[in-house]
Amino acid sequence: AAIPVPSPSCRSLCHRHQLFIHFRDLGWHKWIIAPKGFMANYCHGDCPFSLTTSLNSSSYAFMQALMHTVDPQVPQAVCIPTKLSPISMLYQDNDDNVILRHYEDMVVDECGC
Amino acid sequence: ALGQTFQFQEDAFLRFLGLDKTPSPLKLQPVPYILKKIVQDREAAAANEVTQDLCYLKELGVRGNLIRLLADHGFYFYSPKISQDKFCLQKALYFNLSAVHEKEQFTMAQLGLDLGPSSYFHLGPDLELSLSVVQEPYRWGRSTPKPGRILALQSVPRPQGTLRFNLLDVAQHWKNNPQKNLGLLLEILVKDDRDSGLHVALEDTCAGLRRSLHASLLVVTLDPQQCHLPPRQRR
Repeated sequence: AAIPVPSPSCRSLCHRHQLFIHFRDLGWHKWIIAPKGFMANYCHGDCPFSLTTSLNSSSYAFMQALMHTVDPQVPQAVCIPTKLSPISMLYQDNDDNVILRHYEDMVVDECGC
Repeated sequence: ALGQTFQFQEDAFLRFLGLDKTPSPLKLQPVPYILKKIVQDREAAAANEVTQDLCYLKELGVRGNLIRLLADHGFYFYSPKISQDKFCLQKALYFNLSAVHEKEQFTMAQLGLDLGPSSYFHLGPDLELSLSVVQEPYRWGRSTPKPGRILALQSVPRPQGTLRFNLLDVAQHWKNNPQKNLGLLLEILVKDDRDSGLHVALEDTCAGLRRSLHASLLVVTLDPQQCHLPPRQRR
C-alpha cells in the first residue's frame, strides 16, 4: 500500500519517516556482506489528544493524553513503532565463518501513539 | 566522549545480536551462490511486502532460521613420498561448533568439498576420495601427526568438482559431545599409478588439489524460541 503523505499542516503529527541505514556509515561494511544497508525508518511526531483516536493509538495513549490535559506534568503520549518487521543479514565473523540469520524488529512498518 | 559512547552502544547492540565483539575478518571468505540467493529472495519479498516464513529455507528444503558456513581449521599432513604412500593428499578437517547455542536444533549439516577445476582430473591418475570421522586424538610424533581410531564415512571413486556429504548425525554428536569433535580425515588415494608415465601427472594433480581444495560445513539450525515447531500429528 502506498504510504500516506501527510499534508503540510499534519507534518508535525506522529507518522513514519524514512531512514536508510548505510552499514558503511557505521563501519559495519567490513563484516556485513549483504545487504549494504536497509530502510529502517523511524517514528516521530506529536500525539495530541484531539487526534489520538485517528493516529493508530493504543488505549493507553488515549488515557495518557487525557491525563496530560488534566495535569500538564504528565507527558504527552509518544510516537512509537506499532509494527516492525525483520531483516536477514549475511556476515562474516572472527572465525572466518559466513553466517546468515534474520533479526526481528529491525524495520519500522507502522507508527502510532 | 562521543566515540566512547558510540563504542559502548555498538558493543551492547552487537551482544544483543549474538556477537561477542565487532567482527574484523582479515580475508573475505567465498560466499556460496545459495546463500546469496536466499538473501536476494528475502530482500525482494520484503520490498514487495510479501509475508515470509523466515523459519523455512525453501532453497535448502529444511526448516531453520540460522545458517552458518563454517570455515575449515584443519591442517595438511605432509607426505614427501606421494607415490610410495599412495596418498595424493591427506588433510584433517576441523569445524568449530562452539558458537552453536545449546538451544539451537540442527536441521542440516552438509560438508562441501570443492576440489577445484575438473581439468586436473581428465588426464591424471585414477584417484579415490575417502572421508572418515576421527574418534581418538592425534598422536604427535617427530614426523607427521597420525589420527587415532577413525570411522570410515564414505568413499568416492574418481572424485571431481564439488562434493557434498550429509553430516547431520555427526554434527549432532559433536554438538552434544564437544570433547569428541576431533574433526574428519580426508584422504585422496592413488588407486593405480603403475604406469610410470603417469607419475608426473600424479605430482601435478596432487599439487593442484592441495592448492585448490576448499572445505566448508554448511550448518542450518532452528531456534525453537524464534521458530515454533509444527505440532505433532495425533495418532
